Amino acid sequence: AQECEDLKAERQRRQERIKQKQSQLQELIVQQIAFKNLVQRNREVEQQSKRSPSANTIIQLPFIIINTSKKTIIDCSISNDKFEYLFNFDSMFEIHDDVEVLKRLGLALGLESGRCSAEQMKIATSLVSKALQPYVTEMAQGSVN
Amino acid sequence: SSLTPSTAYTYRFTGSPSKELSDINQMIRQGGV
Amino acid sequence: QEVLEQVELLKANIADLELQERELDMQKACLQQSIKQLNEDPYSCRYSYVMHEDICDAFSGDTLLAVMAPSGTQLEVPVPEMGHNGQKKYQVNLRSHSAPIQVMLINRE
Repeated sequence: AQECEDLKAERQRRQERIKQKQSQLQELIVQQIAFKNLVQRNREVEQQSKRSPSANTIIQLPFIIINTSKKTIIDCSISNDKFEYLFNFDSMFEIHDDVEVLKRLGLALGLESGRCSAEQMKIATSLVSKALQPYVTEMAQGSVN
Repeated sequence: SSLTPSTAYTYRFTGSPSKELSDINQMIRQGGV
Repeated sequence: QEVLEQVELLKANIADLELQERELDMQKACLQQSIKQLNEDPYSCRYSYVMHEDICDAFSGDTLLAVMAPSGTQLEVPVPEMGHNGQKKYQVNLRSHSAPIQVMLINRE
């Protein structure tokens, strides 16, 4: 009976670890699909407009966005070599990474929330390796950790 | 900069999962509680 | 007898979970390698950008700081402290070791 209890605890620990690893894998799948979609979108836009956007209108990945209200007073100190910045805010802010921006632009095809159309699922599975397609199908059908 | 590492949250570009930023945002929202 | 059967069943369960976990570890390692290659591929890098409009569409906040920095740059946010004037101070510290950091202020208006 004691061995039985120990094995139950071991099984519980493994199930939790697997759940966490599935969640991390799903996050990486979303990241790869969103990134590939972004590259595809920009290439198509440039081909259609037959020109590249000017450098001061784009933000190159990787980046983060610090988002705050317009009333916030921001004090910024910069080292001479621009290797170090110190920002002081007098009000709250939020920080988001580039993957979050791509999700909000719809480039993750709704996978992050498990709401995917059949067409989007088809595109998503075409952007990952065969071994990952079952995971994408699962996510598209709503089982997102 | 009065950064006392024991009470600072960190995130690494391209290296850290997005969740670490969510933790930072939550900490800021809660006013550092 | 019943407990013995349960022990055998649990051992089989745990063996399955071990295989599942190993598969996940392998998939994650492959995918991380693939993402790394994508990030380093000159062709992909050429098109890995967003427009200012994209950022404004994605966030409702009025003041946005876009921080472009090389991989590995460290961002540090200390727990907010009470300033001398009784107001909370919120701080962000960025430290790069490989290339300068660029910060762009994007103001919706």
